[in-house]
Amino acid sequence: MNIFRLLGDVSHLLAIIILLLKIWKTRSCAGISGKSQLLFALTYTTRYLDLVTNFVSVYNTFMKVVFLAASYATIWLIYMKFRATYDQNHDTFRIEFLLLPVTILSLVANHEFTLIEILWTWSIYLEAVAILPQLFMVSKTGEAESITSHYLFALGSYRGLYILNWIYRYYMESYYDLIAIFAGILQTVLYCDFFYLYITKVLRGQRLQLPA
Amino acid sequence: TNRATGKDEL
Repeated sequence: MNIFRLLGDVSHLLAIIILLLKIWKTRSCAGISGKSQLLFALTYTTRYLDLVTNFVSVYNTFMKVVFLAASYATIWLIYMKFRATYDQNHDTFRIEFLLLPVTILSLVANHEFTLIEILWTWSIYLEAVAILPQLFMVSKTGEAESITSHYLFALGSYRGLYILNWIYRYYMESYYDLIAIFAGILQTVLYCDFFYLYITKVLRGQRLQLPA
Repeated sequence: TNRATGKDEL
């Protein structure tokens, strides 16, 4: 464990908690893409299958349980409890256009052709693009509540911090995983325009407005 | 690449 990965996990945890609190407190999931949340739940489910098979550490197990529970709780809030506030008309990204290439790529580019490894690879590639429906929805609605933009900033930062973690681990532990690194860079790059808007606008108290 | 046995990253 190193400071970059710890900060990354904390940022990830913060993002998930911000989202849960936003929906629970405002009793509304307006502006939130249910499709992205579904993709995140799929990501954690396929990646944390080893939750019960190999124990890494208390921290590792605790975080996996929290991420799984929070992502399913968020889906329940969006599609069940506050279903009436779910903005279906703006959450229209075709996720099949994500699932197909991710599935093909995980079958072609993986470290080992075993079920558990393919599922892990699939989850790594899926996570890289899982935010696209949400970013698409923000661009369609043309704006995002500031709490939603804080959520996106924390979520985008987490994998950016993981990139620093991979640099650290490469030099200090001569460990690297090209699949995770490639997907992590793509995932972080997808947030770039949002990061720019967040830094230049939201931090100055303005609303996040995307050029429609 | 020396693959970490088991996944220690989240």
